[in-house]
Amino acid sequence: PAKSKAATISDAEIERQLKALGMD
Amino acid sequence: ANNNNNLQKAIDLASKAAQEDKAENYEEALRLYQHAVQYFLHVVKYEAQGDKAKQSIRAKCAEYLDRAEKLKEYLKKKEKAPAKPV
Repeated sequence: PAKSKAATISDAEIERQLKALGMD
Repeated sequence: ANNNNNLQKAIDLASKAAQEDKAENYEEALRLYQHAVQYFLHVVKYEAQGDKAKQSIRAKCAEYLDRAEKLKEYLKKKEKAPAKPV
């Protein structure tokens, strides 16, 4: 579920999602 | 170098993002969530924190990213639809 994903997210995954957000 | 500056900046940005989110200024909220996560990530990667603190920050990032994604989707749909309130 979403909560456990948030609790164990990695730097790389954060970066990936951040990049994805930045792209239109 | 003041290590707390980036962390404080991240917290401020996240706080503003939540405010804008609540006020339904979704474009602004999205922008601020992104910036907050950027600063948080910088702190985690380059500034010494304990493991627990790091994981706590990472978890926050995940939440903000999740929310930001939802806002982005909503704004995309809004863009496509004619601007007529139902």
